[in-house]
Amino acid sequence: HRSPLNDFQRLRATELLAVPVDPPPPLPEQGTAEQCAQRCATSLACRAFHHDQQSQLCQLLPWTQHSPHIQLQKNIRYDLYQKKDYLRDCIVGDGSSYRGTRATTEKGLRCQHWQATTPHDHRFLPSPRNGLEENYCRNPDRDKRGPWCYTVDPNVRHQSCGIKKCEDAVCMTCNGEDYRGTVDHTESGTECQRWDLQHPHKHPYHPNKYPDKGLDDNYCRNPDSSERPWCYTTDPRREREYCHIRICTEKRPRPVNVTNGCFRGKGEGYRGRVNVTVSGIPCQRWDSQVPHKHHFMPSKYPCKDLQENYCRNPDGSEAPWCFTSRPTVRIAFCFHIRRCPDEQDAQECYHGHGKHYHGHVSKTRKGITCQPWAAQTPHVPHWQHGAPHHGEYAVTFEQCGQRDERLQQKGR
Amino acid sequence: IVGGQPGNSPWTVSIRNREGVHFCGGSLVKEQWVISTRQCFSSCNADLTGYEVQLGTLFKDPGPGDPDQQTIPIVRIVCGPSESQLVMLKLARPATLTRRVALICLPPERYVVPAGTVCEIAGWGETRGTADGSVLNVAQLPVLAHSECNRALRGRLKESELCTAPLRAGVGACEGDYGGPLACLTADCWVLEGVITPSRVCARTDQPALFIRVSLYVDWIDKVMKM
Repeated sequence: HRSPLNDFQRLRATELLAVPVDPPPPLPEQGTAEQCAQRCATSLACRAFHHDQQSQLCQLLPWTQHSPHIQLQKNIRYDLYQKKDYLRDCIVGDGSSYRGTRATTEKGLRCQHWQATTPHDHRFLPSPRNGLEENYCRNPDRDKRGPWCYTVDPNVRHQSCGIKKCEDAVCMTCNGEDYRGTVDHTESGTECQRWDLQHPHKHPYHPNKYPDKGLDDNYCRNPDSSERPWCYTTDPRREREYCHIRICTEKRPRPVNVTNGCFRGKGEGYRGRVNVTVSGIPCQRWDSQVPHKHHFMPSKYPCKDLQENYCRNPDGSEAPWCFTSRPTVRIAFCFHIRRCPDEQDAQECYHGHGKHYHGHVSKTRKGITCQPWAAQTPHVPHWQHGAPHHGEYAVTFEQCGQRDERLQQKGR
Repeated sequence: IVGGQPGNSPWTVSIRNREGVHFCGGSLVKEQWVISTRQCFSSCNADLTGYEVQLGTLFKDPGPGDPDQQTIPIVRIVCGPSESQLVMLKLARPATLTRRVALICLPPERYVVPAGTVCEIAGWGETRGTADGSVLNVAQLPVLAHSECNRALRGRLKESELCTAPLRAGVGACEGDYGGPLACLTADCWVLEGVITPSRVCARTDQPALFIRVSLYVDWIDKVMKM
C-alpha cells in the first residue's frame, strides 16, 4: 500500500528550468504520476520529474532545484516532483539516504571533495549509487552520528556535519497546528500516507479543501486540532497515528488575537466568560466528560485556555463553541457573543452610513482606485445624485418570491 | 427555529463548512448570489475553499439520494457596509431554479414594512425541542413598528434594524438560523425584508427580535451583483 510518490515532494504548477545540457534529459513518457514516480525511484540518474496532468505525460530529470544552473518557475501545466532525499535539510535514521547540499562540518570546516584525495586520502570513491558528489556531507559507512565528510583542514581528517534528525529539525508549538516540518513517519515508525491520496485510507482532508493546513505530500500535520501532528498510515490495518515531533522550547507559540468582550475572526483568541448557549443551555465544563465525552482536555490544549465551561474555539471552527450540558445537544456555537468591529484603518472614519463623509479615501477596501464621480467611464453612474426617494412604491416584482404553497402543507 | 413547524422556504439555503456541517443560513437573491450575515464568517477576506451552500431540500442532512438537493461551492465573500452586518456570497455556479429552489425578491430601496405584517423566518437551527430539528422549520412573526420597537428597546434601535413583536408562545430564530431570511409577502411575492442576526437569547417572549433591515442596503446589493 506504499505509493512510490511517498519518496517525492510535490510542487504544484511549477517546473524546473535548466540551461540546455548535453545529453538532454530524456523525452517525456506517458504515465500517471505514480507510474512516473515508480520509474524515477528505480532510476539512479533520476532525481525529479515533471508531470503534466492534462496529457498524462511525465519527463524524468537528472537534477533538482538545488542543482547548479537550475531554477524553479511557475507553470500551471506541470507539477514538479522531486526526490525528498535531495531536498530535505534533515536526516531520517542515520542519514544514509541524505542527498542534500550541506558541505560544512558541525565545527564549520569546509568539506573536501569526495573526488579529491588531498589533503586526506580515502577509499570512498564517488559512484551514482553512493551519492558521493561534490563535497556534500554524506554517510557512506552508515555512521550512527549521521552524514560526515573529510575536511580541507589537514589537521582534521573527517568530522560529522551535525545535520539534525527531521523530528528535531522543526519543532512544534501548542498542538502543532502550525507544524510544517518534513517528518513523514509515525511514532511507531510506520510511513505516512500522502494527503493527496485516498488509499489505503479514504479521508476528508483533501489538500485543496484545506489550503491553510499545509497538507503537503505525506508529512505529519494536525488539520483537525488533535493533540499533536499525525497522519494516515500506509498500513491498511492502522488508519492514523500520532507522530513524534519535538516541542519547541526556543520558539513561543504564535500569539493569538486575545479578546474578551467580543470575538474576532473565528474566535480562536476569545478569552471571555460567556458559558451559556444562545438557547440558554449551560455549557459543559471542558475538564468533564459528562454528558459528552471528548478529547479536548484542558491539560492537552494548554494554548486554548479551556477554562471552566467558557465558549472557546480549540479546533478552528466557525466561531467559539462549547459542549452543552444537555445530553441531546452535543455542541453549540456561541455566535451570540458579539463580533469585534473590524479594525478600521486609522486613516479616516464615517458615521452611520457615511452620508456626510467628505474625506479623501479614494480606494476601495480591496485597493481598487475609485472612478471620479464626474466621469462616465468605465462605469456610467446609473443614478442621479441626491435623486428624491419616491414616497409611495409602485411595488412590482418579477421572477422571484414565488413558491408552491401546496408544498407548504405537504411534509416530504 | 423555536416554536415553528416544518415548512417550505425554497430561497433558504444551508451554509456548510469544510466538514460539511451546517453552521448558518442564507437567502438566494440571485441564481449565483446568497445573502447572509457577517457574524457567521471569520473575516471579509476569508478563504472559503471547501465551504458550500445546500439548497432544494427540506432536510438539514439529506441522504445521498435526495432528488432536488443542490450543493454549490462558495467562491467569494463580499462584506457590506460595516454597519450592515451583511455579506454576499458568490456561488461557483448558478443554482438551478426548481419547485424547491426559488429566488426571493429584494425590497425597493428604503421600503418600510407596514407594522403588523406577518412575516416568516426559516432555518435548520436549534428548535429547543419545539419541532423536528432535522428538517427546515418556519415560523410566523408580526412586524413591529419602528417607533414602538425603539421604545421597547429604550432607544437602542438602529435605522438598519427591523423588529418583530415577541410572542407569548416563545417563537423565534436560534443558533444555526443566523443569516437566514425574514420574508414578508408583498404584492403576492415573498420579499427578503430582514436577515436573522444572533441574539443573546432565542425566541424571547419579553423583547422584540431584531433583524438586519435589507431595504436599506438594496443599492449596495445590486451593485455587488452587477460588478
